[in-house]
Amino acid sequence: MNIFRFAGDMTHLASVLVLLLKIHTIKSCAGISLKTQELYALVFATRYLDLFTDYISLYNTLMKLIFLGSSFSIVWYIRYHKIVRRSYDKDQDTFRHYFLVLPCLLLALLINEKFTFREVMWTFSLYLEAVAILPQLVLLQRTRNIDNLTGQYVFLLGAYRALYILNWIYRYFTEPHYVHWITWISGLVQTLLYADFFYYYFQSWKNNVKLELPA
Amino acid sequence: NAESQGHDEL
Repeated sequence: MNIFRFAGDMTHLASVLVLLLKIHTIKSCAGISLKTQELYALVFATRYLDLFTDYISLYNTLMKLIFLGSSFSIVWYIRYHKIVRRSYDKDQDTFRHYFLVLPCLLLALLINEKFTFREVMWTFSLYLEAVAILPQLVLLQRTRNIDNLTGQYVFLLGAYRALYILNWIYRYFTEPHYVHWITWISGLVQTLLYADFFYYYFQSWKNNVKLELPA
Repeated sequence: NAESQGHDEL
């Protein structure tokens, strides 16, 4: 464990807590894409298959439970909670996220480190995580008015993967056999998808104006 | 195990 990875995990944890806090306290999911949340639940479900078979550390197991629990409860809130679901904007959240799942699955079957069920599922979760934010970014472009919590949620989500890139660079130089091109490339693609959001987020923060994304 | 495959990350 290194500081970049720990900071990345904490930033990732903060992003889901900000989202849960928003939904739980103001009982609203306005501006949140259910599709992105469903994709994230699928990412964790396919990545943490080793939850009960490979024990790595208490930290690792605990964080996996938190990420699984929070992502599925966020989906539950938006889908079934009688108050929250009313603020879900399904007419705007129209990204066909199934078109993301299939290509990621096919790609995982083609390009993976080892052709086993667990390894293909793990690779699928990496590819899917890289594109999972797209429905959310599309929704932000459409709804234009980004409330603070949603902006912070997306920012933290992007920052966590950027910190992971620093972690991969650190591990590459400190651990002789640590080479994972698939992880690195999908992580880089994921972070690049946030690039324009980061730009507008910092612009709004610097000029102290409300965050607006160009149409 | 997970360590060797590098899947020790979240």
